[in-house]
Amino acid sequence: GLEETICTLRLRENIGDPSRADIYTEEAGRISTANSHTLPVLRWLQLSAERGALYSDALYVPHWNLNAHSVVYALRGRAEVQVVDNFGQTVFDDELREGQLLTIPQNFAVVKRARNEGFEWVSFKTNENAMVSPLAGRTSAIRALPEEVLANALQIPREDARRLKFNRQESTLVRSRPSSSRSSR
Amino acid sequence: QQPRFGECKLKRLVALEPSNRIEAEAGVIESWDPNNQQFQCAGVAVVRRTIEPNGLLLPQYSNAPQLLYIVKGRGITGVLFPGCPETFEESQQGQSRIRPSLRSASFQRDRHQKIRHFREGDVIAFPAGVAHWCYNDGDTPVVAVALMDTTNNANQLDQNPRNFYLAGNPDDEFRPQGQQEYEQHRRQQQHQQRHGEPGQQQRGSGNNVFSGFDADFLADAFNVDTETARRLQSENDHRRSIVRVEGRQLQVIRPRWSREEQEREERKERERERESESERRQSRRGGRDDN
Repeated sequence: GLEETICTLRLRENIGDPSRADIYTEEAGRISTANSHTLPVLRWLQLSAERGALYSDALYVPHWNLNAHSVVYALRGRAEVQVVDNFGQTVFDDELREGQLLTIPQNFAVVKRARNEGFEWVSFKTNENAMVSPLAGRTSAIRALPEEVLANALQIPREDARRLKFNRQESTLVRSRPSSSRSSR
Repeated sequence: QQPRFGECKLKRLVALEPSNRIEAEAGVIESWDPNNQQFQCAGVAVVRRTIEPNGLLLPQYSNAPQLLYIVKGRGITGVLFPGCPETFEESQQGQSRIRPSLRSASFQRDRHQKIRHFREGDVIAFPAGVAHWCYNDGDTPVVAVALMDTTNNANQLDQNPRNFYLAGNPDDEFRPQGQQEYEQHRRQQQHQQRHGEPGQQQRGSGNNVFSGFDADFLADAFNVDTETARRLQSENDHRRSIVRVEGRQLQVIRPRWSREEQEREERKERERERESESERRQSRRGGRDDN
């Protein structure tokens, strides 16, 4: 029965095709994922992959990888990337350019912002169903907190807590403010 | 990853007291040294937290799954599963009850993920990487012992227990205090060297995950002004990981008992106490037969 099962296993899944995107924001970019649901052989390998494209000045909101390390290979363009550890220390704060590889350990928080020419990448993740937990936006941990927990935790008025919770309606990819309105670093 | 029981060349086992103690604004965090051979052998780390009434343990996630036992007290906890809907919603009526000053229809009503009640004797499971918070809504301190299974398959980092805070400026619960003060001082120096004088800085010097990002990034991500975004970094917050909720009790959306249900529950509680008392008496009488 091997020829009916193992030998004919589906080993390929195209995640580069924009029309196959799993997450798409018209102004900001797209993300496609291959995991053990879309490509069952990945259950054996216990790996998955994410292919992303950020348009000019777009932002992949701060997030952490819940159950996997992530090794990011830059395919095209440039992005400002920051990675933060459990002590709140910035362990990476640099530009990621085409051809470069960056390892983001499990649970470390990361944010990416594309430069003018946009940014494309592929991430290899060390779990067959790698999951991401966003820190901002509609599906974020901050949004899931009661307003008053946030207000007390940050010592801010409830109005500010509400703004932090609800001002961003997108879930993952967002359009960044024009660079002229951002304070210089 | 270290194989489980890989460091078990133990000649003698010892009962251990916590070796590190941190006093927070509304509680105490005591931890056992995770580098102790016994814990290395078992691949676990243990921490005991005491949360005073009206104390809030700040939202956090860790690199290993945790099992928490409530030694005493009662409270509520929120577990923030990514992508799950906010199923607890404030009604228009509730909104005006909680916040009479904010009755304008244009205001967004609050909603958040499920809240769970806990009391003495409960075990609570927190999956690795899933953020959670706890609040003591009782009259007595909550004492909770948490075990982190650092060699669990869910943890792909090293065996060090790591807590990632989403707010506040907490200390590392598993590092001795002297070492923490030294490292904090060193970090502040590095920070000032990199970013100039305090006040001009973009990035926070706190310890939560937001403090490592530029405030600009956060302002973009949350669609708020830079000043509000900077509050996420909790730079000058000295309350540590358990903070006191100001004034009244924490107002969150949660189902409450009706009067009948409350009475029924109290009756059941009294019956349970009577039963366990009679079990204790019986076991004292039959103690000799025990092996």
